[in-house]
Amino acid sequence: YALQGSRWKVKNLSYKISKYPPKLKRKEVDAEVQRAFNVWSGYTDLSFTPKSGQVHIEIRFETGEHGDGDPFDGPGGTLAHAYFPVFGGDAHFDASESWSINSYRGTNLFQVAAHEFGHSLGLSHSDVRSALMAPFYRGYDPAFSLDQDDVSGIQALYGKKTTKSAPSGDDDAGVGESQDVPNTVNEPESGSRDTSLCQDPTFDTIFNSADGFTYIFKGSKYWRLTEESIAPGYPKMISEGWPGLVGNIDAAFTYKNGKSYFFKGSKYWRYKGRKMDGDYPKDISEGFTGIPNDIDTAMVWSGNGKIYFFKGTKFWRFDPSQRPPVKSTYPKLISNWEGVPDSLSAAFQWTNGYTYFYKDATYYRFNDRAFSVDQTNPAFPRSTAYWWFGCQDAPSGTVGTSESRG
Amino acid sequence: GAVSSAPGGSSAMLYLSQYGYLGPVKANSSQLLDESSFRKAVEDFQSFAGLTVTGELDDQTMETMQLPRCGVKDKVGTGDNRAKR
Repeated sequence: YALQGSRWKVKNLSYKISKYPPKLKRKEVDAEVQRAFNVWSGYTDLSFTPKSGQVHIEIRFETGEHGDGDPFDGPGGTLAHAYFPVFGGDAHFDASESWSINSYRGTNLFQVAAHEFGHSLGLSHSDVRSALMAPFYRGYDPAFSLDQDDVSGIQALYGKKTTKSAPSGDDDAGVGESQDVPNTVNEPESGSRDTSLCQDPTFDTIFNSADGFTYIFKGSKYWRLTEESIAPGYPKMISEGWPGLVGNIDAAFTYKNGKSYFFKGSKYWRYKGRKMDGDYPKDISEGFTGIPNDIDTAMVWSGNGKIYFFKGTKFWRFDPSQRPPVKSTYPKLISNWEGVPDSLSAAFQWTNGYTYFYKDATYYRFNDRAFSVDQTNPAFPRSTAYWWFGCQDAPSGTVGTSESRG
Repeated sequence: GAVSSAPGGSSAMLYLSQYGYLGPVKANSSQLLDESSFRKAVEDFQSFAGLTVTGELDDQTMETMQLPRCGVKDKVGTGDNRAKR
């Protein structure tokens, strides 16, 4: 994503439609415009209220030259334009386009409006093809949802949503977030907490599932993490939690499509929730061209939503929307990630937004904005057993600097 | 050399100018443009649009330039023209 450089100082924004398109009902346009704003309010604390009189964002459907020196060009070509916050945030749509609602015919008003409002809020065009803020109109998408790139962009400007409404903010319209509902397994939580991870806190991989839980895989077993330690009732067998999956996994992550990917040796598996999503395993060289076998770990980096693979001293960036998905400039040295060691055990982004790297019995917290491991007290690396598994007496040699926690 | 006289070149120049890859271009006058500047603009556009970067106005590039799109510039404040600062 790209930020233009300005943003609104307030989060409660008002708007009005001063000029409507000729062929659509006003009420329908009103609803579509509000839906388009809801795309952005679903992921931030921004709110958009229709108002008369003076407003933050004025919306007009115009033809040809319409007073701003940037004339529209008739059907096709330029569909709309909008001004960044520093220039007022107004959005203009070419009235000569065949604007449509929930239809494959014409140009979808909702999608174009949501894109333009991204400009009104301070986002520039993105070079991520799948992003809403990519400059080209891609046709009507009935299952439209914001790309992670768009979400990262808008949250870089206005922060994450702190209230707990649905991300789409538009439940009755059936558009917005359309992620598959994962096929989750009810997991009874009973019994005492397992302490085997305290004895040996190394593990194979850590990842977030689509339903928001964090899991650790080690050998043939898995554990679910809580905010402070591990959940009671674990470990369980990977083969029971993810039928068809093998043990001793190298790496795992859940992508923005809601599907989880597991890697081992030269193979990978894809799951939708707890159900294998087709005929797996497949070769890494087939589904992740450019990525080597026997990787150390993989993660989706919150900084740009792209997939990063790590092995030894090197890392690869994988972007499924690009051809080739791995640029010729890769692999690069892990030393580019300031403070992160080589030969990693695992890596992932936790629910607090930070990226964590694990090596042996310790971990590092990476600051995506500073692009370096955080300089904190106690310093990193810290003991995984103590800070992640809730172990009070971490074995000798694994505490790192956590003793200074006091 | 002047490249604006090549077939499709002038419309591509206007497009690249309109969306921020080149400096302002006047539609009603012929202009001389350094070939490397034009090539770089095409490369920048191809890279931004996720196309194979060739620097040439190939079919794929011309087709992409004809797609319906947003009128806001792709390149906003790249700083290319204030490198000496």
